[in-house]
Amino acid sequence: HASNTPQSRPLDGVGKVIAVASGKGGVGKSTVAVNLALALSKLGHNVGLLDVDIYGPSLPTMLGISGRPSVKERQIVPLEVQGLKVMSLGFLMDDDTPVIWRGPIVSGIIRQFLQDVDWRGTDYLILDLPPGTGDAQLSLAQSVPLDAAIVVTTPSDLALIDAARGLQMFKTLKVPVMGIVENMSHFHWPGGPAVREALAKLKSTGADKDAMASITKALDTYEKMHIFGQGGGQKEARRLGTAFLGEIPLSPEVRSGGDSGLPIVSGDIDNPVSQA
Amino acid sequence: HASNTPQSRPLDGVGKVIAVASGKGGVGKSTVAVNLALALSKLGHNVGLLDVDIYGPSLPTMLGISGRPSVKERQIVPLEVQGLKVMSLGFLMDDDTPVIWRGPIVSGIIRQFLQDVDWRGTDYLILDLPPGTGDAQLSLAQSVPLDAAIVVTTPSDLALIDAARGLQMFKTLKVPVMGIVENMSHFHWPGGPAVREALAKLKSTGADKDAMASITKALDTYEKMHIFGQGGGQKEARRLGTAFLGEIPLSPEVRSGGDSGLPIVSGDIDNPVSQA
Ligand SMILES: Nc1ncnc2c1ncn2[C@@H]1O[C@H](COP(=O)(O)OP(=O)(O)O)[C@@H](O)[C@H]1O
Ligand SMILES: Nc1ncnc2c1ncn2[C@@H]1O[C@H](COP(=O)(O)OP(=O)(O)O)[C@@H](O)[C@H]1O
Repeated sequence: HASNTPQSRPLDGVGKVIAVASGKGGVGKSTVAVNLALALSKLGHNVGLLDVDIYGPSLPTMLGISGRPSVKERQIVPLEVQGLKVMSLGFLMDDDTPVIWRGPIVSGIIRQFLQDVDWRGTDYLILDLPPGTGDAQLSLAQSVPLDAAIVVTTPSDLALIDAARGLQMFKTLKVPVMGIVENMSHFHWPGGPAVREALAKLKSTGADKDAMASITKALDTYEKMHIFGQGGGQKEARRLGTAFLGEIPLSPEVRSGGDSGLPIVSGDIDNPVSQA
Repeated sequence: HASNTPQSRPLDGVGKVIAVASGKGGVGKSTVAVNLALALSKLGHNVGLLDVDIYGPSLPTMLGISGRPSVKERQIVPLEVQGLKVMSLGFLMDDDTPVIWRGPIVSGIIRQFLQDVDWRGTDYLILDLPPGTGDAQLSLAQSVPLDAAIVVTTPSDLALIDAARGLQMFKTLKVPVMGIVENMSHFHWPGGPAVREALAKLKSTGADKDAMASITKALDTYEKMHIFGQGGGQKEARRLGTAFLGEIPLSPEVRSGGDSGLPIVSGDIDNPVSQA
């Protein structure tokens, strides 16, 4: 365990605590946290997943679960789903209810979710952090020693600037950073393979060469697109002296998996696992 | 002016104050706020734009400006760019520096940016809010009467749940909500037009019918895609009894405009303007 700050206390019976952060919201941090937890669980580890995004808890939707956690021997028992132990403020509130709380209340909740929930027996506890670098992040680092942090970004400059801020925050709080994951790195147009197949057929039947050339050109230019930019994650990882843990493509299946409670455990995510 | 809370004071010499919020980060709230401000300014209004996203200020990047604001007669003079008066914490910090502050400091900064910056003479002051429903939002509503709020979302369920939370927050704070803007609504594959043109040529030269049919089918299925879901914004606006202000497509130009400091003033944004 890295001891980040003096008052942080290690959690009973928990192996490594890994924070998944991003600085900027909407880059896919919760998606990466859920998939990382599922990938670790598929490798046979006992995994806990805590949604620390108090103002916008997404885990209940992403794992397709609801229900109130019970209390046993004065400890909150996390819900179990898809082999994970999960806790989120979303289990205690309705979907529409905004959490209009100031910093001190949020900090109290986070401390409770760490110290009063029964996480015993988990090899990895994955923390899905909120965007920003404020109360929630500080309270977290002061409540429990973080073994490692993963920073998620998209390739766009706006997201990279915030990712760098998040990374610097971990350095200030003396939390080891495992590296940067770039999400929404590129988009493969799903119509490409069928068009290429048809082109091959057209070629063999001697169709008009100019028309075929302009279809090929459209595919070569646009079949793989970088809607949110290109290569920013790698560049930033080099600049900040941290590892680049991999790319995740922008894909409708990832989004629909998150909305429907059946996340795709994407192969790319396994990179960090072997690092953990 | 709607008087939201007892201690809020209207700003001297300012017309309407409009908050652009989202609940969830990364849905395009700053992109919409910047384009709304530019659209209002192009119609001949004096417009101010305040970046209240203290932990992740994006305005300096999106408008391509830097520089320290000056102080005159004990008031901070906002920077002027592209016809707008702009203020952001990003002007006072370097890109990489994380703002590791707790709630009370953030609230103090927000009050200062409203009361101590010279916004006199602006017809519209657009506020770009941070994600969430915490300290920044509360301090804002308690510092100045908000005339209206616009909620930005993508069509994905995860974003819609947070948008609903944001909307409910404004109802609790008695701020009139103008409506919901849906961003990243659909994606037009840019290779489509060239492929359709080539197909017309192939048809006129009698190419293989099956091959052409499978290209047409690929285009009909995938030329317009809903990567982040479909129709969620309209549905949510109806459910929450608020107006649907329009859709903005997912387009690489919008992203590169934001990264390069030359935002695209998208036509769709003018809807809210006539409402304002
Ligand atoms: N690789 C991806 N491809 C498509 N959609 C994605 C991808 N990653 C995330 N999303 C979608 O983008 C939105 C934001 O993701 P989320 O994980 O909630 O981000 P964050 O936790 O950073 O706010 C969600 O609607 C999610 O389904
Ligand atoms: N319609 C769009 N098409 C493509 N990219 C977009 C669009 N709207 C926003 N973006 C990009 O998405 C990212 C998030 O947008 P931003 O305005 O910063 O969101 P927020 O303020 O909600 O965090 C930025 O990189 C931005 O350039």
